Amino acid sequence: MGRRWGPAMAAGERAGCVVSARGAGAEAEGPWSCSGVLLNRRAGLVLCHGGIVAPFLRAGPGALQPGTGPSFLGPDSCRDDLRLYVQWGPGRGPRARAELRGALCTPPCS
Amino acid sequence: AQPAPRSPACARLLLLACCPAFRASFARLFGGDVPEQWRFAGGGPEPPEDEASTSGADEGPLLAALGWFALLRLEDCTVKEVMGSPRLSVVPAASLPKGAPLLTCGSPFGAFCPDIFLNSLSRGVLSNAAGPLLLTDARCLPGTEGAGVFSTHGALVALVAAPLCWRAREWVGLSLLCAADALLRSAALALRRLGLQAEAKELAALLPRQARDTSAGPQRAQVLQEHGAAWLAAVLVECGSVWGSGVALAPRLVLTCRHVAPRENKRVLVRPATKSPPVWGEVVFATQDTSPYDVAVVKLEESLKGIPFPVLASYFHEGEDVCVVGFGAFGQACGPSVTSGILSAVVEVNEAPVMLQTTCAVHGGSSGGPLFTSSGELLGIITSNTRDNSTGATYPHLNFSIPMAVLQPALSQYRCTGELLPLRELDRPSEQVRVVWRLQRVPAQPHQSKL
Repeated sequence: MGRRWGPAMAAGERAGCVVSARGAGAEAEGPWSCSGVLLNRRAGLVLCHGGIVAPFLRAGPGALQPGTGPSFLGPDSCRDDLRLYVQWGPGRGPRARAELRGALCTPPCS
Repeated sequence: AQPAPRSPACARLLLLACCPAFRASFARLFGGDVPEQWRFAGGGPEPPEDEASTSGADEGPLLAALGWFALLRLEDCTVKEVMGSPRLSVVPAASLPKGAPLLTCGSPFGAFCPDIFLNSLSRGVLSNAAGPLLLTDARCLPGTEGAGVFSTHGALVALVAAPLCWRAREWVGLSLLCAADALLRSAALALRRLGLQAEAKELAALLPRQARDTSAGPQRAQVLQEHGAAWLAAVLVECGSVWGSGVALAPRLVLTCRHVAPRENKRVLVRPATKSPPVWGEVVFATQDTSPYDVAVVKLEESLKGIPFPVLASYFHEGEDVCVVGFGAFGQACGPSVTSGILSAVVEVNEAPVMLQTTCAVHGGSSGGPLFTSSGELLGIITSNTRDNSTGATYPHLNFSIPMAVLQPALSQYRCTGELLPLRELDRPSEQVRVVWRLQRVPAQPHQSKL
């Protein structure tokens, strides 16, 4: 891709992340994962697809069906055993390049 | 080699937010369309097996939650992480015209092997928009639900809502997006109601000024989208119960396909892509069924207004960027869709182009729609995509167009004199042209024995 896409690529790599959701030992419930966006690193805010937590809703995924329900649900709507993990890359810049030098010495996937 | 991803960090759920305007647009475009059997999935390239259900809960939690997004907060965000991190900017989706280039950055297959798949890039254009529901032809894969979609300037435009969709078991080749500005507004509002004022402030700060003012946005966007773009020459052609696309070449002249407007003297209704009222017209010429050129010419009873009539292309360069405009997939529900690609082949007979192929996604209903160069010159009209009759599979990214070079001389004469005779020549192409359109090899020299 040409220079035209440079700012978009940099923003994407800076903000792109993967979100995983797990329950307490219920194999049938996952693992669930999707992509996400790091909205604000300082505040640590991440936005991702809502389906990632749908299996953990106390009222079941039906709570998200269109209808007369609310347009938002608070954290209490999910079970206590829900564990969420976010993984992201180092992005670009001098620090990332330094990490790239380190990464070259290790197998990329174990 | 890529820089290794960081170890996963723990996060907690702040809220689940739904964008009501997205859900409303979704219901309008897909919800009442049961016979069309729209399907959405994050699964493999084949449509989900169960034909009884349309979209929704039967297709897994990611699909049941279409239009819902989760806002999380990292629990171990360190100060080091903050250093030198530029702020993410958000652009109002309504400010982007159809055809605007987009870049998606997601992780195919989600958390499967992020060392390899994290932040995979895909390029496309804004194909269509209905409020905050956007469509892109950028190729997205399962696991990219929630991925960011960026403008060329690096501003966040949208998040992927569903990477794959089918209509009547035909892969449409478009991904569903939810506009980021609408989503952030919904999330900020929900945070305030939950008493999380600080987080609400953080989200609101990401929005540009014009996106915060929801009252002025859509009208301004309409002006932007309808100002001088080549795709505005695309029209919807209705002929009885049949409909398809077409292109306006002059105020009273529309070109479409024979299989959209098959009978001469038949009245058709032409709906412009602009907000102008529809205009009646008459099919003055349609090629015979035996002609490989699937063309019809419509003369309108009134002039079309506010349409930038296209300049015809005189050169056909394989590999050049092109786009297709057609009402396929959605009809008049949300205007024509723009899909991008390249001119993948120019088939010539006697050094004259007789068939064009592109990598743009083309769907049923796009027949007759224009094929443009990136500078807006009209290359040809779409006649079909590809279907494997043995498997029934449709390939939207391989499609066929009639070059304007074939049609231009006869059309020019018709426009000058009203004479139809030159158009009748399209019923009598050479055998070599017929062979090409039958997808047979152009006969050249006899095969030589290898013995």
